[in-house]
Amino acid sequence: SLLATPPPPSAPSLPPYFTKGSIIQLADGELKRVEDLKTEDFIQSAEISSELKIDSSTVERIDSSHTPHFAIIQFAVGEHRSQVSVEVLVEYPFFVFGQGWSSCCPDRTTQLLELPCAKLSVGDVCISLTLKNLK
Amino acid sequence: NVEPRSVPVFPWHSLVPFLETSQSN
Repeated sequence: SLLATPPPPSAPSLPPYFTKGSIIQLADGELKRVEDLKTEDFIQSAEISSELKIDSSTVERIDSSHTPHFAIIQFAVGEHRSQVSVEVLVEYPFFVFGQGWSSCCPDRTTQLLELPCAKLSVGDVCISLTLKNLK
Repeated sequence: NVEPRSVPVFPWHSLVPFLETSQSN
């Protein structure tokens, strides 16, 4: 009967690299803790990378989702300001230019990850990536 | 006798999303 009953769905969780103390390797090989990362670290790493480029993604809307603990964030992405909506856990951290880690529910992010976090707001410009050779 | 413990190292680009997709809506 154990085999007959499917396992319970695992609760959605955040990737381990957002946990305070996680070691992140920059493109030049330098190691930093996730909580110590600065905007320049991402910009310089993208400059070194032969494949990846930094995109600016501006938060245009933040709505609650029908799925508990999730939010729907609408971004204007890149130079063409493509409209992209993503559904994420409310504690999912985005890196805001000049500000650092931010999420829809910073208290929950800090509680779960011990990662210092600010409130993500409409108008914040987040770091996202695109491919350098993307037409 | 402390056993050496391997510490995971994550690449910088795993931390930020790819949002520019062809399926932009």
